[in-house]
Amino acid sequence: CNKADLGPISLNWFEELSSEAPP
Amino acid sequence: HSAEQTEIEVPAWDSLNPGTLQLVSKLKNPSGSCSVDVSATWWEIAGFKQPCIVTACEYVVSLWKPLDAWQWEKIYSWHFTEVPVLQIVAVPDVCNLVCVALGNLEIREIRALLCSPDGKSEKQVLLSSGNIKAVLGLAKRRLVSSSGTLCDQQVEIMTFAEDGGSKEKQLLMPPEETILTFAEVQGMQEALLGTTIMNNIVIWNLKTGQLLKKMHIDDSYQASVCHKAYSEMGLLFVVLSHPCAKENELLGSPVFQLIVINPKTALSMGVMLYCLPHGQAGRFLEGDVKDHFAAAVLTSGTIAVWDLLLGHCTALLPPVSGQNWSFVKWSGTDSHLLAGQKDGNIFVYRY
Repeated sequence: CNKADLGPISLNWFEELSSEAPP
Repeated sequence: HSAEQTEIEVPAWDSLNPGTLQLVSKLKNPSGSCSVDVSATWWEIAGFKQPCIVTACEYVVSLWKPLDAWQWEKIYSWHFTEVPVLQIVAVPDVCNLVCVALGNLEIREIRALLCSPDGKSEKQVLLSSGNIKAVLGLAKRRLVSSSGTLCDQQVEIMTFAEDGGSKEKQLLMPPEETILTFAEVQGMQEALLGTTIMNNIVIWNLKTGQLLKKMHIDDSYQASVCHKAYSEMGLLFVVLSHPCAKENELLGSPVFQLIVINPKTALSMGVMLYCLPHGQAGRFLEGDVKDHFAAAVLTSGTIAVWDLLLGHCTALLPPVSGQNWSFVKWSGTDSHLLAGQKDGNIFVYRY
């Protein structure tokens, strides 16, 4: 499969989603 | 299925190594009622932690301690009179504690099974009751459950005390759709996944209780069950089973599937389909995934085992003594496969 189809990837996705999500 | 699936070569049934599964032990449960589940747990006996087996019949749960030469001795039995046992809920990192879910079609109660401090009598503690939809034991002596539906859905984490009683409870933000199953993310103790009735995968932060993301997965297979997940290079890899998958002419019957999700964008794609060898028929009935091994009981009554890294089925276990298999579990205490039949026979295989 082609990783590019999944959009921009972040190694810190968990921390980033936690700072973006409502508390 | 779809163009995104990696093409795999499916070996024929007669090329599988029949020696991969070696029978090492058999437990016969004489209770007479229908056998429903099996699990492995650690229990302290005479000052030593020992790898024990837990068997569940409809109204009795029993703990078996190991003897010499792969023999087992039943040491405790917990009895239930009103509501039957549906499943054993294995909780990693606990000793001297077994959890069970009780109910008829849906879970009505979750109970902790223990024994008295002197070890002479069995005890049970009601942990939660109500309309429970999904439950899973988590690392660090925790148990997650969801109850209610839609607007009144509650997702709760319970942490156990050393004595097995519930120590503290924490609520997670519920998604606006019914949760079907939970799965841990390997190596990320603060992340939890859930699959929902709308074919979404949701992800929580267990430390804060936040619902981080709702990610829609391919609609090719309905009612997918999430068994295992791990995060690598910023992507989330998830192993699903497909109880409703139809046979595909090219690939055969897909039983498990590995998908990859980018949690930042919620975009996903299929990586690998784990199908039955040519000549084998059946759909997923029940199964378990541990490390990179997946085992499933098929509607045909056979157990099939896949090596998720190799990508193909490595062992098939046809019904034994004319009896179909009804459940299968990987032992959490060693690398054994526990296979059970409805009449109470439990077989232990070395894989």
